[in-house]
Amino acid sequence: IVGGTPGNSPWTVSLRDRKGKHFCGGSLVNSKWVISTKQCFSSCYVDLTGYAAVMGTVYREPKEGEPSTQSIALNKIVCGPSESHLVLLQLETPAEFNDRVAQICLPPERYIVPEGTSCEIAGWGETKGTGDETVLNVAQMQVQSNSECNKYFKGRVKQNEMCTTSFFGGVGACEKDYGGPLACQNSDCWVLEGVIIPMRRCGHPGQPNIFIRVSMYVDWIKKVMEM
Amino acid sequence: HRSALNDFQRSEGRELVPWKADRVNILPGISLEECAKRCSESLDCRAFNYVFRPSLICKHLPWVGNTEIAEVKRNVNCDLYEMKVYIRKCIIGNGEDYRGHVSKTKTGRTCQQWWSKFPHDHKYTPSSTNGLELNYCRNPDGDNIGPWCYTTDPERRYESCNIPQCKDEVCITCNGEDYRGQVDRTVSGKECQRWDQQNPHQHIYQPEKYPDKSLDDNYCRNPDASPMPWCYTTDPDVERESCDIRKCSEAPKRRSRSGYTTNCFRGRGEDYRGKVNETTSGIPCQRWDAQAPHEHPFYPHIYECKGLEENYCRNPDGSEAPWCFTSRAQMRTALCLQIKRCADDIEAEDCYNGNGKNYRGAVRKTRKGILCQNWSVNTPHKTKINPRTHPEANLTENYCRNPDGDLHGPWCYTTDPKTEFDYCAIKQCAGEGPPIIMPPEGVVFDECGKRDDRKLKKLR
Repeated sequence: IVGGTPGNSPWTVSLRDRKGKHFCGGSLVNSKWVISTKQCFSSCYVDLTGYAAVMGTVYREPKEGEPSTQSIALNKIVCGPSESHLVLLQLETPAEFNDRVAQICLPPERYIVPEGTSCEIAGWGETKGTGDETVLNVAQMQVQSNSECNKYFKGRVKQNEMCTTSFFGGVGACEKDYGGPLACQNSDCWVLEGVIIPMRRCGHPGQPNIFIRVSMYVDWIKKVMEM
Repeated sequence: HRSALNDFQRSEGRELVPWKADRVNILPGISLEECAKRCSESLDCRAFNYVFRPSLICKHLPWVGNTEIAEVKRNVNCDLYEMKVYIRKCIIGNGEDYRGHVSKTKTGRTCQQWWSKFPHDHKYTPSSTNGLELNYCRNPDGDNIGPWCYTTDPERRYESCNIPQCKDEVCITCNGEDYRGQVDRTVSGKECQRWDQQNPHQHIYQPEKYPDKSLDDNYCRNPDASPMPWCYTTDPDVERESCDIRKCSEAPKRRSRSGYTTNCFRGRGEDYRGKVNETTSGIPCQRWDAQAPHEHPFYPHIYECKGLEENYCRNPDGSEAPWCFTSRAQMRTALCLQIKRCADDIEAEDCYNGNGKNYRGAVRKTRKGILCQNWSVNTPHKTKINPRTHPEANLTENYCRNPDGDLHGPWCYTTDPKTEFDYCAIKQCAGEGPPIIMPPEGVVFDECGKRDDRKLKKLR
């Protein structure tokens, strides 16, 4: 995260490859499923042997035996509708919820988050020199309407995407944050409104951030989990 | 040039859980090769966990995973290496190194314990090096009959246990592209080089790049449609050699006729069995059983399931389409692209309106090209949505439909056991945008994401 600060996000998980290396973020949408982005994987049929989701820690390289850390093998990958760039990852065993590991709720189907809603992104990705890359970083941002956002991106932001406002100093997601959450607060509830996807530049000053709008795919997420 | 790892079978992302911590020999910071070497040299080591994160740790263990006391669990930070002689269910040569758990002879008699002299007295005494454990079949004297034992039957002093030779245990059909057995020596007896190593021979067959070829350890495999399974050898002077593996005596199971095509081809045309016998430009093909004008390795009797009859266009090597050797000496091979692709193999030029709930077309493939499962059968997936539950949805055969009004278009259950359902290879008709997003009036969350946000003062 560029321009973030160390923080807490109990639904954000770290996806690890066979060497245990963090490569992307994800969000726990229930105890057995993590949502992330397709760009983190080479295909929808990738062999997930040795891949895992790590949660319950703010450290990118938690010490062995740290009691709150959970590392759960990934069992299955299901790709979302083509334009969604989303994937659901099934965990081999359910995550145990506690004060460091929690699920985030899904928005209502086709719900549009009001402009100005307070949200945050979280991840263990690159900070481009703006912070400590050994811990989870979090950055707050506000929702921007698609019409406003399209003024900057010249109409390229689609209905299944959403934006947050820009910062003069540059704040945004970066390499290895992809797949992580844009979590927005609705009274005392945190809702997964967006999924971080790669952009051309990380935290570029004055540039809004674009996310996949999760509410467009809630029906698919529920269908996969039910089936 | 032999790697110490050749004695071991690797299980990626697995850990053998120690049941007695005091019997684990922990060696931190040594290389994988060194870990294997020391395990091979140790009398008490049969397997090792190689932990590579957060730091390198080699853990020697005196047992393997196929025993009752052992538990193997997944661990992304660790690979398990087990000595082949302890886990192999077959023998190489006379089986002097066999350390398996068979304890019955070929006639079903139970073996006598090696430490016991009753009912048969004998000269052998179990030691830490000779492997004479319990009453397991062994070959301490290098007998040609393979592993044997004294029997508990007073009338029968000893008998062979008939442990199969590894080269006979799993037989091959055709050219052995599906062979997944445990032979790790070539026809001349040379030991195979591990596929995950580049020494002594550099090669392209890195296991992670060919996940469907099962390039495990240093076992013989056939990733390139050679006539037989083969391997790179540990002899620097011999790059690769075929392996000696028994051919199955029964004819290979013919695929169901529906898999083969005669008038057109699907995919890369490996199942094309038609009678086109000239190239795209009209040059007659050379017969597969002839070696002139072009010498070639595709003998019909070796590639018996590839349909190499007469001089018909075929695809025995996974090329892009059926092909043949041409009858002209100047042109070795050519594709037979005049053979048409089957209609159901061509991406549909169909489209759906809205969310496709009223789509009644004949597309029956997912966007990844996987054939749809019939709506009215329950294999490989149990269909919760079927013609009985949704009689109005026109769930005919395995056509893509949208019985549940999925916003993302027609879908189907797939014939891939690993993919329950997927969206179909069909696009929304031009000019139609995605469904309009309607903001709900009141937001209700059934399950809520909460967290304990500590107060800043308390944190300080």
